Amino acid sequence: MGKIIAIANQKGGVGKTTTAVNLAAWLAIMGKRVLLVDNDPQANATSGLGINKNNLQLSIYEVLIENKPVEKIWQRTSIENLLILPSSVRLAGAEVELVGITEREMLLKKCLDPAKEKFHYIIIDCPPSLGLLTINGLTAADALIIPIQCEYYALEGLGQLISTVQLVKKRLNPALEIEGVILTMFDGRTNLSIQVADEVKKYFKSKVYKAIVPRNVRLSEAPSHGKPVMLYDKRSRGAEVYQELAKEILSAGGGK
Amino acid sequence: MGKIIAIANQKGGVGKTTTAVNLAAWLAIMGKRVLLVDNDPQANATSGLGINKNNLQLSIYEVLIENKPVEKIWQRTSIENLLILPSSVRLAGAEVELVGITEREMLLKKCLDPAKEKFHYIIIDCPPSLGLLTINGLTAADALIIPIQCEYYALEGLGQLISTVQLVKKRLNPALEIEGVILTMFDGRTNLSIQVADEVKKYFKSKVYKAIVPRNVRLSEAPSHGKPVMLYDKRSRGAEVYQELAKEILSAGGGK
Ligand SMILES: Nc1ncnc2c1ncn2[C@@H]1O[C@H](COP(=O)(O)OP(=O)(O)OP(=O)(O)O)[C@@H](O)[C@H]1O
Ligand SMILES: Nc1ncnc2c1ncn2[C@@H]1O[C@H](COP(=O)(O)OP(=O)(O)OP(=O)(O)O)[C@@H](O)[C@H]1O
Ligand SMILES: [Mg+2]
Ligand SMILES: [Mg+2]
Repeated sequence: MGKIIAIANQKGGVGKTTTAVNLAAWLAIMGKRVLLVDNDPQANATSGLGINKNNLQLSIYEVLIENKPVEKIWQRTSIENLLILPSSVRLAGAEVELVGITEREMLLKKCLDPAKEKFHYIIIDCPPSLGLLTINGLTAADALIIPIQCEYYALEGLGQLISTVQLVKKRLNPALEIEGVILTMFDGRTNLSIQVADEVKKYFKSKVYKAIVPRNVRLSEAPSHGKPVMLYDKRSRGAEVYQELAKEILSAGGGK
Repeated sequence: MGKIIAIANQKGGVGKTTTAVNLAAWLAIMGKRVLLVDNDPQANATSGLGINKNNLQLSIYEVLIENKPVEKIWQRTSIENLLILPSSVRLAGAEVELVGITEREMLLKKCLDPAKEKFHYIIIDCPPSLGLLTINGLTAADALIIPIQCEYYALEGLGQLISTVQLVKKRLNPALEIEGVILTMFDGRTNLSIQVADEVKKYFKSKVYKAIVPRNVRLSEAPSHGKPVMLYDKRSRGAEVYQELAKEILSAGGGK
């Protein structure tokens, strides 16, 4: 039975998509069957894997709002064991459209549960908000990975994120656990990065992955080539660290 | 009559709050009366000016949802001519609560219009989404400043942002214009930054400000001290560039 992992943090630009794409890619290269779900209207995970979001007839929007079956919509990627449920611009209207639908928080869960047995991992990339799309991601997930950028503003929102997770766990998804926390864009030359990393480790303790993602230009260049970083520059530090992260996730039996 | 400027881009982490806080601070130091409106549930602009978001009885939430008058809620900051309309965690629920309110897109405009004569500039920091909070910001604004991070993913969402602006202009706010585009986190050592900057200049032409904000650690350290960068480190490149931006905005008569 596959494990559904949501990648979420309402703070913008902290490395959610970069983590989702590169983690999914490494798990697939290591032989796991993986589905990457792009649950963000920006559709960055879609283009990060080389798919043109503008030509898509079918996307996660049709799954959530028009109830189309997931297996009719997911697509192949350049990596053998990796499929993607792409996003499109149409998803931008979903936050408002979802408000009027009954069980609006459970829609993604209902679509993904039947697919769980076809994959080892389903990774959900969430948008930078705590709105209905992210709530759907948290409700569908067995586990949550929180990317935290090593910057001051990124620390500020953690309280809100944790209380939202607890609310979802109480009311919608009792199985939801914080699988782990991944520190991103760490720059060892600045005190700020070191201080933030220390704070995060004090608070989350053993949930913080040993792998710490440094600031690495290869990670930000790879999406412009529509490739995960290990296909763009396998020897880069960015590729190595996400490989370490994938190994940590596998060795914990998928759990911390 | 004051000019209302929204700072918006649905891509996360591109420097919206950093631009809003530091531009507002410089305009105030240059003698203009400025109101900074924190329209983001993360309340980063609020803490970036040293205000504790967790103790606030009154915030923008009470203005939008409970119709409290703006002048009862804005607060002083450490800068003489700068007031802030702070945000709080309660705003996170507003996106869903606003859906059911008539004229839900005009609420912020109705609250700010009476305040326009008390200020030279009202600067609105928007959240990383194109939901109802950002739509309220665009509807209330006379002009829009778009921060664009010099990264690939940041380019991708511009089409969606422009079409949303056009929609708001057509249906809700005919006066809305793109005042300018500010390039942020520019790192001249990487080809990626140079390529993105070139693309943006090709597309937006004279709307791109001459001031280009480099990646500068002082900008990310300042918020942890609750200060805009010119009070934290006046001689830093980050402080200088935002001063240049403020001068460009003033010299254009507030317009490009
Ligand atoms: N470790 C890193 N080093 C350098 N650049 C990075 C790193 N991780 C991510 N980036 C770049 O930083 C930007 C933000 O990352 P990303 O888009 O993955 O964050 P996000 O949390 O998904 O953003 P959003 O909140 O908009 O969804 C992107 O341009 C990405 O390429
Ligand atoms: N020029 C810069 N150099 C270095 N760091 C910067 C710069 N501009 C912003 N930052 C830092 O990068 C992070 C993202 O910036 P900021 O929070 O202003 O973006 P935002 O667009 O407001 O994000 P969000 O989408 O979450 O609202 C912050 O930690 C900020 O301190
Ligand atoms: Mg993303
Ligand atoms: Mg912000």
